[in-house]
Amino acid sequence: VREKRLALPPSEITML
Amino acid sequence: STLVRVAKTASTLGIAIEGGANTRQPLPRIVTIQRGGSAHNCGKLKVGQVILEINGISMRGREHRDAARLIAEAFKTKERDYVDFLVTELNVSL
Repeated sequence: VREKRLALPPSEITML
Repeated sequence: STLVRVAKTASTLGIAIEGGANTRQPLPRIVTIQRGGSAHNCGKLKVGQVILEINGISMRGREHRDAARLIAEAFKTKERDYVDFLVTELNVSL
């Protein structure tokens, strides 16, 4: 599961 | 999980979020709390908390921009003078 997750792109950050 | 009611005491909500569906962080997580914003004034939201629901609407399966837009609209709407955050300290993975 960890490897699958790490294969995903990092997320952007939004200021609200 | 904890329900946190953030009153709209400032012109901005004052949090930065990271994460959303199809990213390493599957649910939006609070990465910054800006001094002087409504979230900072409330004092109950913490950096690192994962947002499960906003005003009862689930964040599960939502892309980052969709989740960010939902939170922004919940803060902008005049219908309520607060925003309800359902948050958890655990890093919820799907």
